[in-house]
Amino acid sequence: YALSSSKWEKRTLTWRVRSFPQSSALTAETVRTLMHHALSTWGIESGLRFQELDSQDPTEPDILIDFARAYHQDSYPFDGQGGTLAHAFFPGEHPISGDTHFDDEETWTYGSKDGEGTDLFAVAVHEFGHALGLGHSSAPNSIMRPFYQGPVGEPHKYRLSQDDREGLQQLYGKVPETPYDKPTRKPLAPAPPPPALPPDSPSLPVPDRCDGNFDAIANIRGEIFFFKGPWFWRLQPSGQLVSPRPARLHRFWEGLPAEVKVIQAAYARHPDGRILLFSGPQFWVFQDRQLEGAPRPLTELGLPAGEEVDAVFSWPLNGKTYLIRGGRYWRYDEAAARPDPGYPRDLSLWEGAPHAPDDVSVSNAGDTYFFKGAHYWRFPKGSVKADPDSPQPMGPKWLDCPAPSARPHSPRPPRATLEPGTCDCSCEINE
Amino acid sequence: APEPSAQDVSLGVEWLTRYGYLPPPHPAQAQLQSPAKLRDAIKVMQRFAGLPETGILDRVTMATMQRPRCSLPDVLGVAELVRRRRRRRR
Repeated sequence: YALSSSKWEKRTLTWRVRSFPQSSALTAETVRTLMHHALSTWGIESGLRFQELDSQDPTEPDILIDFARAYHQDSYPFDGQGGTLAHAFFPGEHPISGDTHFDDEETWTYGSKDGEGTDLFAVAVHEFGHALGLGHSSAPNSIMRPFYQGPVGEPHKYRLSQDDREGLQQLYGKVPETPYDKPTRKPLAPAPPPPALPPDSPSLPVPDRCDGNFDAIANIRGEIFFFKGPWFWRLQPSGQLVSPRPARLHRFWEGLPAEVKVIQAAYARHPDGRILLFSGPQFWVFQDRQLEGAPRPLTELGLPAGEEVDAVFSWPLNGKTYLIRGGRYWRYDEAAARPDPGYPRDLSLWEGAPHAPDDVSVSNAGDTYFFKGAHYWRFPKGSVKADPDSPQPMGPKWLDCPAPSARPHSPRPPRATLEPGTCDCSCEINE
Repeated sequence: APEPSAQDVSLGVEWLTRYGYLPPPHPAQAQLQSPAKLRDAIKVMQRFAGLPETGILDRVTMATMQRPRCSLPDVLGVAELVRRRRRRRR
């Protein structure tokens, strides 16, 4: 490997695709997804984090990505199809540092057989190596070799060669241990980028994650998934969103029937790592991202026939799974694979918990979080009593959203369940 | 191998200069490019390209210079190369 004489001092780098290829069949969503995967390839080996900036965000990103042709105001004019394919600028304080340019006169492809066009993911991984401070390498299997070597396979399966990893770690050190308990399994691989859509297909309107009111929230192998309608967002253990834009539910969870429109609750089952998604009186079991078998009735977990759930979570302290509906909850013993007797019980036993929460999840640090609307209630590890300062707005802590201003319409926290014992509160009809 | 034509040599030297294997020409100094220096430069380029390191501007080497690639130079600043060589000698 060869190192340029510069590197980034910060560990979170922002990026944005400013212009997209005009003469390739790749949609903007596919290009963005490929760029995300190409950056993640370097992030996984270095602890660097990459945050995509929204197109409306006025902030200048560290890595600005353009598809340009011929002379494009830098000292590396492109030369039409073939020849030079792309270039990137090394780290530094100059506005152009880190920026990455692709020749728009190439036929950029994803997932094509070798020889058809130029694989965008492979070239992007190479160029981002420059954007992080690596020069060209002569090592036989390095992605930093100067000549295009063809596609490198599925983006979410690709791993850097040893030469590239060593060069990167010269610059940024080894991957730091995350402060969280190490998840027992690798996070789920991102879904492959979407197939090329017909050029003028309308893109679906996506919900605003900062509105909260999620259908389900689950800690799946260290990542927090936020489900809303046919979409979901992913929060990495580092606290960074995989992307500010949501991913498609049915594209990721392979085999989830199309008629399942809303996920009401979700959790990762500890003994075997399966992931359970709940909708209506049924739930679906996934092994990684693939559906395993037919849907199961909620009665298997101890709920009465026809009942549905608002929230489900697995409590590491006792290996039990809690299923909440309204102000009541059931408990299921994963080890014995049977419902616990003596349920349902009143949810007020979780002191301070909100009635009918959107979902409940246990963080990597072991604290339990009840979510409802745009707020969360934190129960410290092992406790069934909410923090006294609960609820708190969830946007700033979980979703990289601004703190809710004191606007009159900003969502107020729903009232928590009553504390156990008698109370002399007088509830107004509209409270 | 047949001697490369003058045009090939000229194109080859231009390519090698563009990608950092040879120092950029300087009109005032017009430093001479000794054949040994040119041969070394060709060998380094052949290593990056995964070709046999003959130091000769043969047909395969010339054809490789036309292959799709990244625009950035392969050798970062001749000074950088010298520094590294000195370091290695030490």
